[in-house]
Amino acid sequence: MLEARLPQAKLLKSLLEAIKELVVECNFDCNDSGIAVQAMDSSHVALVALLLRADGFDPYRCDRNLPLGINLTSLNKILKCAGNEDILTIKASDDGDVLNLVFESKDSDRISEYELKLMDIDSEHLGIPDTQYDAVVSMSSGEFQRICRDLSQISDSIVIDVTKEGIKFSASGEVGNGSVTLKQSGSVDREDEATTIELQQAVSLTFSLKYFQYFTKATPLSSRVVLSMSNDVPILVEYKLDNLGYVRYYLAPKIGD
Amino acid sequence: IGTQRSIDTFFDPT
Repeated sequence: MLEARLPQAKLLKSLLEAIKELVVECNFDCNDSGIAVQAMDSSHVALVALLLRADGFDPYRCDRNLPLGINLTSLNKILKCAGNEDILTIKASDDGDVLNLVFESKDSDRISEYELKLMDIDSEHLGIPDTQYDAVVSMSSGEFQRICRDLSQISDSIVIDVTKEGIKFSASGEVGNGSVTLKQSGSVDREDEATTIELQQAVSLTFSLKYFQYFTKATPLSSRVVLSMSNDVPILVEYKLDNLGYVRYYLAPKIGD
Repeated sequence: IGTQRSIDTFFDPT
């Protein structure tokens, strides 16, 4: 069986916001080390990988592998019934077909209990190799969100060029073109806004902006985002969750003309 | 610009 408790329901709400535009239904794979999700979007262009480590919950108990097939639209409906500051406990039995969710107000004078129907989901699991990327850029997640939003006014594609000088995002469309360059910043007072670049070799990649805009739904989860890139392979866009795990998105590039 | 590739052409099923 599974029992996992989070001090704030807000976290699960935010995680759901971060993936529900991409994925409609997926398995939450629970085992003794934590809860993992891997799912592709319906067009098989992007993949989301989520990890919530057991030690991020208090308490956490799961004694065997338990795949929980969840429709995210349905889960979202139930999570709307939770207060952001509520203590959240999820429970599932080994052979059950429901997920129990308990929302408890901080002073414990209001307890609400919901059951979400689970489903059998036959999903393909992909092996993601450990990759040494040619360019790894760490930047403000809010800045990344703004760049994606701004350049989506110009085009539905974005070109990312990384050199040792900086990272340049550019778009070209019917109205004209635009670009935003962030220079590597060594001496920024506010650490959250610094841009750091680890570069083995320069990269230039083109992506669909629509997916980046889905990814930036994860912005409330972390002040930083890390973009890992090599030419002609999927970009990894990672938001780290404090003491809990991560949300990673992989997006296949556009190639050639 | 360019042809959109599929993610599952890069990662193999396990």
